[in-house]
Amino acid sequence: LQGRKEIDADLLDELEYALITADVGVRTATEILETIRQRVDRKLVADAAEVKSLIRQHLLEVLQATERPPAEVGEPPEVVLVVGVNGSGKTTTIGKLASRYRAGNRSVLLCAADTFRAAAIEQLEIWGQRTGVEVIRQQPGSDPSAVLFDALQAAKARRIDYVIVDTAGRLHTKSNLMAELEKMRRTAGRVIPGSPHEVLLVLDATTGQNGLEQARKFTESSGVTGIVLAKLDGTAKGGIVVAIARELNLPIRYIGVGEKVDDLLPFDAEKFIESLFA
Amino acid sequence: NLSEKLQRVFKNLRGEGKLTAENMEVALREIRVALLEADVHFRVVKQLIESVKQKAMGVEVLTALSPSQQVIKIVREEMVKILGTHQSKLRMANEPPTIVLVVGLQGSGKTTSTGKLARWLSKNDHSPLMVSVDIYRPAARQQLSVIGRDIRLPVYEGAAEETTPVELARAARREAMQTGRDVVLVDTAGRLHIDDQLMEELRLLKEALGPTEILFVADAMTGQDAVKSADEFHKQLGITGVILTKMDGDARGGGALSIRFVTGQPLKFVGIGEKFDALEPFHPDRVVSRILG
Ligand SMILES: Nc1nc2c(ncn2[C@@H]2O[C@H](COP(=O)(O)OP(=O)(O)OP(=O)(O)O)[C@@H](O)[C@H]2O)c(=O)[nH]1
Ligand SMILES: Nc1nc2c(ncn2[C@@H]2O[C@H](COP(=O)(O)OP(=O)(O)OP(=O)(O)O)[C@@H](O)[C@H]2O)c(=O)[nH]1
Ligand SMILES: [Mg+2]
Ligand SMILES: [Mg+2]
Repeated sequence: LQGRKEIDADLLDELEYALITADVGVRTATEILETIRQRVDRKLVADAAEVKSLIRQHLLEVLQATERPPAEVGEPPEVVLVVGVNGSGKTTTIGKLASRYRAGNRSVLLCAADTFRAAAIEQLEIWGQRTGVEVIRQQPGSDPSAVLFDALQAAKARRIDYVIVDTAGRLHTKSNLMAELEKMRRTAGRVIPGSPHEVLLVLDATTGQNGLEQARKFTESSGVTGIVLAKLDGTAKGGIVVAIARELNLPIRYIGVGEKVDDLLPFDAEKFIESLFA
Repeated sequence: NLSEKLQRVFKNLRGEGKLTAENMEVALREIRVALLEADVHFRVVKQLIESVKQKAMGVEVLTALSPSQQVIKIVREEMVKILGTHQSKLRMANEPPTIVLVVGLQGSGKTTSTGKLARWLSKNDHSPLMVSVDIYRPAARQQLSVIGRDIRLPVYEGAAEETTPVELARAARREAMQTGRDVVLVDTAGRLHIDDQLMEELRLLKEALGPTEILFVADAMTGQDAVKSADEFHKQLGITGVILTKMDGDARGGGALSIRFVTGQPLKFVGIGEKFDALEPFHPDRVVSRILG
C-alpha cells in the first residue's frame, strides 16, 4: 500500500485484501470501502494517502467508542472472572494479570475454578508460585461454583484487593457449560454483592469470524465487560474485534503478546490499527 | 443461507437458457461472501470462484435441478476436489516403533489430540506410547500424564537427566523398543511459525527421530491466519497431515480448505470434543457442507 498515489480500483482492492485478511470480516470491510467509494465519487477525497487515513480514522472511531474505564469498586475484593473458549489463553493471562496487580502493590488471590481439564489446577498453581500469589483450589472434579465460593469468602475475610477467577475453556455452543458460567456469576454476586466486577473474555487473535458469535454468547451468559486479545505476537491481526466493538460495544482491556509473565500490554487502538495494515 | 440467497438470484432464470456471465456474476458474489464469512482464505476463495465460473459457463440449465442447486453442486464439487478424499490413517514405519510428531500453534489442541490418537491407535490394534516434550508450558507434561492415566495408556515420564526435547523423545523411543510399543506419539509445545528458535527445535526433533507422520493440529475457528501458519510449518518441517480440532463448536471451518489448499497435505482427523473418544475420521462432504453453511 506504500507507493500508491492515485485512487483507483487497484487501491480499493488492496485495501479490501488488507482488511479481510486481517479478519475484519467481509461485511464490515465492504461497508467501510463503500463509504470511501461514495466520497471518492463525490470528489471529497484527494488521493490514496487520504483514503488510507480515512479508513484508519473510521476504525479508530469504532474502537474508541467502546473505551470506558472499568467500573469503580467500592470495597475490596474486586472480582475478575476470566472466560473464553478452549485454549484461548485464559490461564496464562491470569498469571500475567496477577503479576500486574501485585506490581501495583495490591494483594491478589487466584481461584482455580477449572476443575475439569487435566492439570488445569496445577498449571494455575505454577503461575501462583511464579507471581507470589496464593491459589484457592479444591479437588479436580469439584463444583466450580463451590471453589469460587471458597475463594470469595477467603478474600472477604482477609480483605484481599483482587480475586481473579480461572474458568474451564468452553465452547459457547454448549448450553450446559454456559449455564455453569451463569451459576458462577450468581454465586459471586451472593458472596460479594456487585461481583463479578469485571468479566474478561479472552479471545485468541487467530480466531476468525466465529469470534463475534463467541463474544455474543459469552456476553449473554456471563455479562462480559471487556476483552483480552491474546497471541497478538503471532501473525494474526485480530481484526474481528472491530465487528465485536461495533455490535457489542465491548472495550479491549489488554493484549497478550507472548507466553511470559510480562507479556501483557494495555490496549492501544492507534497501534492496533497501524498493525492491521502492516 | 447460501442456497436461499442463490435461489433468489436465479428466480428469474427458471428452466430457461444457460447460466450466463451476468447471472453468474451475482451468484458468484454471494458465494464469495459466504466463503469469506466461513473463514476461507481470500486467495483460496478467489481461485475457487474462478474454477466455479469456468465450470459453470455454458452449462445448460437442467430441468432436474434448479439453477441455484446446480451452482451449489458445482461449488461443492470444486471444494471436494480441493479437500480430497484421503483415508484417515497414519503411515507406519518399516521398523517399529513408528514416530508421530504432533505440532501446531499454542492452544490448538495438540495434547488433547495426542491422547485421542493414542486411544484410536489402541482400538485399532496398535500399542502406543505417549511422550510430552513440552518443557515450557506450566504443568504441560503433567497434563499428558493425567491424560495417560485417564485413558489407561502409557506415557513416558522421562528420567531426571533427560531435560531436552530430543533427549526425552529418544528415550521414549528406546522405552517403546524395550517394551514392545509400536507407535510413539510425541506431544510438542505450542509455538509460533515465526519463532525461529522453536521452529529449529522441531527441525532437530525431526532429524533425530525420523517420524513417518508430522501432524499439524489446527483450531477450526482459525481465520485468515490459517494459511500463514500452515504454510510456514509445512515449508520448514514438511507436515504429513492435519487434525482439525474443536469442530463441535459452530465455527464454519473454512481454514481447513485453506490449509489443505496451501500445504497439499491431507486432513486426517477431526476433533469433536474434549473427551478422548471425540476423534472422527475426516469426511470431506461433511466439512464442505459446514463451510457452505
Ligand atoms: N504466543 C502467545 N502464546 C500465548 C499467549 N497467551 C497464551 N498463550 C499460550 O497459549 C496456550 C494456551 O494458553 P492457556 O492459558 O492454557 O489457555 P486457556 O484458555 O487457559 O486454555 P483452556 O483452559 O484449556 O481452555 C499456552 O501454550 C500459552 O502459553 C500470548 O499472548 N502469546
Ligand atoms: N471442545 C473441544 N475442545 C477441545 C478439542 N480439542 C482440544 N480441546 C480443548 O482445547 C483446550 C486446549 O487443548 P490442549 O490440548 O491443551 O492444546 P495444546 O495445543 O496442547 O496447547 P499448548 O500445548 O499450550 O500449545 C483444552 O481445553 C482442550 O480440552 C475439541 O476437539 N473440542
Ligand atoms: Mg486454562
Ligand atoms: Mg499442549
